[in-house]
Amino acid sequence: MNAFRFLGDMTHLFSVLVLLLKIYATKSCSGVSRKTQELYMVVFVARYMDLFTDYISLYNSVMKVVFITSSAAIVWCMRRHPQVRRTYDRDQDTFRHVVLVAASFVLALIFNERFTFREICWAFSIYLEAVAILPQLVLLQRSRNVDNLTGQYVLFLGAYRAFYILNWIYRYFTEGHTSRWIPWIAGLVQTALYADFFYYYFLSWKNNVKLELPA
Amino acid sequence: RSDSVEHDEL
Repeated sequence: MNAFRFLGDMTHLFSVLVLLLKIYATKSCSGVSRKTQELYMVVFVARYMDLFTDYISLYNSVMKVVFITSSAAIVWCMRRHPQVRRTYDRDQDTFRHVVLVAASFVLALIFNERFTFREICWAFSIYLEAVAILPQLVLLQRSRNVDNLTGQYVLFLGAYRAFYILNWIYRYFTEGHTSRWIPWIAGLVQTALYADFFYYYFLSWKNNVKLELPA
Repeated sequence: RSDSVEHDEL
């Protein structure tokens, strides 16, 4: 464990807590893409399958449980909670996220560390996580006004993978040049997708105006 | 190398 990875995990955890706070405090999920939340739930289930088979550390196991249960709780709220589900922008959240699932799966069949069920699921979860934010970014561009908590949620979510890239650079130089090209490339794509959001978020912060993404 | 790749990151 190094500082970059710990910072990345905490930023990731924080993004989930911010979203849970927004939904719980405002009893509203307006501006939040349910499709992105469903994709994240698939990402965590596919990646943390080894939760019960491989014990790495208490921290690792606890965080896996937290990410799986929180993403499931958010999806449940957006689908079943009587008050919250009414505020879901169904007709704005139109990204065909099934395409992302299919493309990630095909990619995982071709590019993986080992052609085993677990490794294909792991690679699938890495590729899917890289593009899972797309429905949310499209929704932000459509729903002009981005409330602060949703904006902060996306900001922390983008920052977490950027910390992981620093973590991979650190591990590359300290632990021997192990090839981690799958998360490397997917992580770079993932962070790049946030680039324009970071840019407009920074402008809105600098000019102290509401965050608005150009359509 | 062990048969399964160990993924120690989240």
